[in-house]
Amino acid sequence: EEQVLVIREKLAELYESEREWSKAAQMLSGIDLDSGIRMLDDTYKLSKCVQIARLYLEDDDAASAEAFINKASFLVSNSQHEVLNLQYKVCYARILDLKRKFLEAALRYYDISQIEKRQYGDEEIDEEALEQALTAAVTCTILAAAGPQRSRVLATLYKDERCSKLKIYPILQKVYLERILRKPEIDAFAEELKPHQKALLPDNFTVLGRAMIEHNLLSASKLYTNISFEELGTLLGIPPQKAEKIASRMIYEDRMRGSIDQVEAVIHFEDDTEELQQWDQQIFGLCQALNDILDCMSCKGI
Amino acid sequence: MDIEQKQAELIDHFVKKARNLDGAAGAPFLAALVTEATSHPSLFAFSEILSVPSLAELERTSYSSSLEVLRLFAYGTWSEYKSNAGRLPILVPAQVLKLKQLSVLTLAETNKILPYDQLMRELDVSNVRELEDFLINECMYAGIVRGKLDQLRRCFEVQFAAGRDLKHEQLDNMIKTMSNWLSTSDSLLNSIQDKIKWADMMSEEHKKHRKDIEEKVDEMKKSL
Amino acid sequence: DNSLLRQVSSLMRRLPAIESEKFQDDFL
Repeated sequence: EEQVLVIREKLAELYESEREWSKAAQMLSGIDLDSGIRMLDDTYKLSKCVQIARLYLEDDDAASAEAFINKASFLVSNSQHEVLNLQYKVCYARILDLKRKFLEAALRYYDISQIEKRQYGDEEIDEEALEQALTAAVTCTILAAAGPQRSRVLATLYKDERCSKLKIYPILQKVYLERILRKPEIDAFAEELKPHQKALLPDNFTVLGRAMIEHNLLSASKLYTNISFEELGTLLGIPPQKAEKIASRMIYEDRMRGSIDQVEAVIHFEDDTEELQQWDQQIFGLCQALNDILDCMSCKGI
Repeated sequence: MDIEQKQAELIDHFVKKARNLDGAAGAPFLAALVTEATSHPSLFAFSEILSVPSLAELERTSYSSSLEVLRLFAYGTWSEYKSNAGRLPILVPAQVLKLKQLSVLTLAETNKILPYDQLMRELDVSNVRELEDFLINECMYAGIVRGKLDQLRRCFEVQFAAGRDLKHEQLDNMIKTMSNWLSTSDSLLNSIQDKIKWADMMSEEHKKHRKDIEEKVDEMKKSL
Repeated sequence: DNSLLRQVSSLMRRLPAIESEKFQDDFL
């Protein structure tokens, strides 16, 4: 087994040097890590699992990578090896990203972007890598399903000073402020995306397209008390029936509050707060504005 | 307050610039300043600039129309411009946009519910999509107005609108409104005070009544 | 002070706070 292991590792190295990532991964996955004959330490097992996952990820094979990351997850909690732990985190985030679990991926990327330590053994983490992780976090959040959970993550990212220096900041700002995104902005954002983030879905929308439609629908719900299917379709750039379908799914999934009147062909949007509470909030806003004026007056000695 | 904070620096900048341009030689530059100020995307107030003495001197020059334009942007609307277009210079697109934004603020001064028909007339817009895009992109996202669009009722319900420059004659109305607020608040507070007193009184009576009954019960028990 | 006057003018437009039918029903 020892000799087979050495041969497999050497062959994997050769495949890697020829950029045959999946073949290298397959070669390494043939190593019996649970052999009863030889005792392999957990760090070695973890390093092999992570290495195999990383190789599969080079070919965007999330399913195969996930199998090995899942194995690694049993070993990582007891691991003191900082480099491996970090590599595991990055792999996990990328797998979630590839599987389009964007919100979870965003949280993991964000976690990685916040590491304080820069030196891990011989490896140095540069600022650019952290910036890439932060950008990935923002991208995944924007692509995630619009709703309250995404809003919370958006708030965290928007309030993080580091995000204001990213190229992607303008679109983050618009998404956080729940503003409607127009085609030029969406096209500019699309240029920075990876292929799986622009892939076609069974309903004939792309991943990006659906995310943008849902975001714009939610933005419209903040601007309108009600809107006809037709106008909504025009606003979103899709046929009215599709607009209705997406709206109904979002309402059903509790990601947007409202009701649909199919007879009048109108969507009624509801606020999260009741009318009387909104009234209360308006009065509160008025009192705050009044206080601001009084403060302004006293500053000016009036 | 946000709008005022954002434009305070701009107002200062233009006022300082205007103060340094006086006399006949300064007139063309003042006219250019007026165009720049009335085209600026973040400036919605012009009375400070208007009150700079050098601007008033434009009246007696061939650039008096610039002063008219500044007054229009301070107090007027797009409809007023159209009625006087013959006497006024042609506005650049940025100025047209600004004047239409200011017209929305003027409409919001008198009504909270703005019908689409009225808005389309005032803003020279031919369809609902164009109107809503204008209200969303140029008014709500610009932060000068907050509200909700109602397609069923074809109206825009205003929740907040930034204040425009005020003419002297508008002050009386403002004072009257605030006096009404004061007197309504006073009577409401008095009313609440009375209700509190009444509630306390009823509570005392209730306690006394309860005590009386308990005493009678005890007496009855003793006599039995 | 023009800035203050503008703020006061904006403040005054804030009432009535809401005028929708639904609010009137709830308020009643």
